[in-house]
Amino acid sequence: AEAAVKGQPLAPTLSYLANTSSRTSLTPQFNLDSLVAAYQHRAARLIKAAASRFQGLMAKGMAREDAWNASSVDLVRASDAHCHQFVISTFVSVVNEKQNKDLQKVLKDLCQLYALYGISKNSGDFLEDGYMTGEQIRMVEDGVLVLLAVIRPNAVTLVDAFDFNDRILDSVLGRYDGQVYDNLLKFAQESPLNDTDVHPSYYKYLKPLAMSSKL
Amino acid sequence: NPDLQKERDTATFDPLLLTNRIDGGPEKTRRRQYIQNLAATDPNLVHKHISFMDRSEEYDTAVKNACYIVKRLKELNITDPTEEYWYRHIATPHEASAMALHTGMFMPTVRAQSTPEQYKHWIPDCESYKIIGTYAQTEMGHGTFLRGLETTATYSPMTEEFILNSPTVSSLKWWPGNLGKTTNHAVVMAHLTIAGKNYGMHGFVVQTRDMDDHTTMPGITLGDIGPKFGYGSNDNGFMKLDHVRVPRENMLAKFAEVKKDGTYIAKTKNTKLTYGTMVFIRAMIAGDAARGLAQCCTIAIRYSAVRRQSEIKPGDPEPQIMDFQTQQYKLFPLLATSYALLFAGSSIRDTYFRIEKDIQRGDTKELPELHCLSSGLKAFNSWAANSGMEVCRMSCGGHGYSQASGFPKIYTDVTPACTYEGENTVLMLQCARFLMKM
Repeated sequence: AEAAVKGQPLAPTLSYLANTSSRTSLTPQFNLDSLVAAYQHRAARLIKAAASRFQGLMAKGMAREDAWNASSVDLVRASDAHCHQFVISTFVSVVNEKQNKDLQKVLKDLCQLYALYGISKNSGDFLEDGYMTGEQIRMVEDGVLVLLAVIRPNAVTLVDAFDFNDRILDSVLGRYDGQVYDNLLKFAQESPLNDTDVHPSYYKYLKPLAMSSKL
Repeated sequence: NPDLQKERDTATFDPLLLTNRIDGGPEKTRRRQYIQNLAATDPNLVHKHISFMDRSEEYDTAVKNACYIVKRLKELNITDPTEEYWYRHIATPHEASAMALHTGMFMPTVRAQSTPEQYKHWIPDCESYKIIGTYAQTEMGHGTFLRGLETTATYSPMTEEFILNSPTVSSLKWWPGNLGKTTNHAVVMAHLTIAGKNYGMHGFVVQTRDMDDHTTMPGITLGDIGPKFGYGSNDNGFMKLDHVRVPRENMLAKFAEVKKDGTYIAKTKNTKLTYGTMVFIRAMIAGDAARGLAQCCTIAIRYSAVRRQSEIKPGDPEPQIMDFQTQQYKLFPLLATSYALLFAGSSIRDTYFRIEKDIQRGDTKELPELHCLSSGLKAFNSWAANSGMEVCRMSCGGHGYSQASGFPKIYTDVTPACTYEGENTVLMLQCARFLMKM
């Protein structure tokens, strides 16, 4: 933040600090570049807000270390927003790679869902400085619901594509063949409690209890 | 299952293309599948489910498997680290390995921070598993803040030895994986003191157990820290050092050295170089967390296609639960998140490998940016995975609570990433330090 204010060169992953606009260009088509811009704007704003609080406290005479501690909630929010924009930017660059059109479409759907869901869950961050309007947030929330239906037919195939062997999942519910119920029963039958029909605790505790209650 | 088959038949894209993209190409996918299949079909790796084992049985199985895997990898001539990773992850899925810290932390640290002479002295024995090591940094009362560690290494010019000591109970090394029962060496992080002056944290190779009978070395107290949330197969350990003497040559001396007379020589101005292992591990954790979430999504989404429940319209047959919008709202954003985090994890890993070569050449220009991003992404991804995995579990109704679901094993393997190798909030603040500078 200090370097950006002084107009000094920025690290490549932070170059966005120098160029963010004050209003979103987001439309119902949810163009990927405008989604990246939204996250970069949010990160830049939160980084600058954290810096401003930190520097403001020092300007009031607080020691640097105390000012850091007193700004740390904002600082964590800023870091989180920075990482979030990095994840979105990386995802968008993967979608933009030259690849099979059907695959690109599915990846774009997922990327949009990830980005829109993040905006809807952190809507305050996008509304606070007027970067987005309440109407645009509503548009984003509608977009999330539309994308759920779009992704639905490919959901199973999208998890198949991770290509996790059944042994890694070690899950009856997540078996590739879907034979859930038979295998839940098999799993239960392995339980040591099923080694004998009558468990020894019956003779040790339950039977004596029943005997004593008759007296 | 016909419902699952129907889903696969009606997809609009070829999943293999996406698998190839994740793996980095069709050849890599084929190779990964080949290697993983070797482990998945190996009868020597079959054992009863760990949730039916007691703690000792679980640890015993882990040691047996770890030793078998070492031998098997040699037989198969698998030496590439990525290929070893594929094999190990399927051989002992989400079951902590008895060799994990040896191969994942001890050897990389010794390799990266040794002089050529030290390298020749230790690495051959490490590679033959005569030496099995771990990385002992965290103490009972001190974690991420390294300068707060209490363990001391005081140099004695008379005997040309370092005297390592745990001055308090809170200074006991606590948590290092495989320290309790398995390993016989450790890289111990301690404050170097020469003639009363503190020179900061340095790494020392300490022999913890006898090489013949595996008994604890004099002056050292070792043990297992007891049951945890998960990781039953891992003997996370504690260690008390009571004025343990190690030769001068046992301080890892690539970046700083102590001469016989006690003269301290810093070979680099950048003290952060000694934290290189941590940066590497954090970059890897970002991808591991993403895979954990992706695995939980796989379980929850397949089950949501198989499970039928209730009705949408009165009188209709029970629909697949994935047709309920609320179920989609729980799971599909997490599916999208899995892909987002996977790609980000790959990106930071590739960046690490690119920058690491520069660092080894002494060019540390990009190190602060890498440190910021690896710290932040480790925290961001592991937090997202942690909360997402719980949503996956709860989207599977009561069965999600059963060990049969697979969730507990994955969750307890992945969720410690929020606190190990740097507690997440602290890491976000480390990231923030660089952001403020920029």
